[in-house]
Amino acid sequence: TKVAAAKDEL
Amino acid sequence: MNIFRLAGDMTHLMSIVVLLLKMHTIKSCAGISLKTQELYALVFITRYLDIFTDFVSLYNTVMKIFFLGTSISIVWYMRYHKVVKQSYDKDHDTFRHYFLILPCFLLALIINDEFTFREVLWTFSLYLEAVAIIPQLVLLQRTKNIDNLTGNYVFFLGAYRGLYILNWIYRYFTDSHYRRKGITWTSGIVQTLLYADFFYYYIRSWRRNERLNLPA
Repeated sequence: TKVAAAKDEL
Repeated sequence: MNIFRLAGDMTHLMSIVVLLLKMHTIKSCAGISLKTQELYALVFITRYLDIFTDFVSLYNTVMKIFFLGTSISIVWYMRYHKVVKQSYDKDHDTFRHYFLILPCFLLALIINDEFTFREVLWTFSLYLEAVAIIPQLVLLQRTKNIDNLTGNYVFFLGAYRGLYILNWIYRYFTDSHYRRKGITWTSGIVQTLLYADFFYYYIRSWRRNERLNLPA
C-alpha cells in the first residue's frame, strides 16, 4: 500500500 | 531519510533511554510527570494504529514497536512499580490532562485530511503530541533541584522536536511529493516553542556549571 508522505515519519 | 530526521529520531530514542535508565537502575521517577507520560502513551497508541497494516520500512516498524512498548512500560513503572512509584511527585503533578485531550480531539474532528476513524485519531495524535509536554514543564517549574537525568530527558525531547522541524524544511525543498499541511506545521512549531524557555535555562546552567533550576 502507498503511504502518505508524512506517515513515513514517526 | 535525511540526517535531520535520523538525528531527530535518535534524540527521541535517547530521551526515552535516559528516562528508562532513571527508573530501571536508580529506581526513581522524581521530577517526571506521569500525566505527560500517559499522554505520550496515548499519542503513540492513536498514531500507530497502522502498524500492522501499512508497512513503510523495517526501521519504521521497529521504532514504532519501541515507542509503543517503552511509553506503556514507563507508565506502568510510575503507576505500579513498588519502589519507583514512591518517588512520584503526585502533589505537584496536578495538571489536568483531560483539559488537553478533549480540545485536541475536538480539533481533530474538525480539522483533518479525511474524516475516517484512523485519520482522525492520527491527526489527534499530532495535536496531542504538540502539547503533551506541558504537564512536565509545569512540574519542572515546581521542582527544586532538577536532577541531571530529568534535565537531560527534557533536553533530548526538545532536540528531537527541533531536528524534526529542520527535517520538514529539508524535505519541503528536496522532496516534491512532500507537502506538509499547514496544521501539522503549526502543531509541530507550537510544540517546539514550548521548549524554548526550558532550553534557555538548561544551556545557561550547563555553561555556568550549575544545577538546573527554573524560576517560578
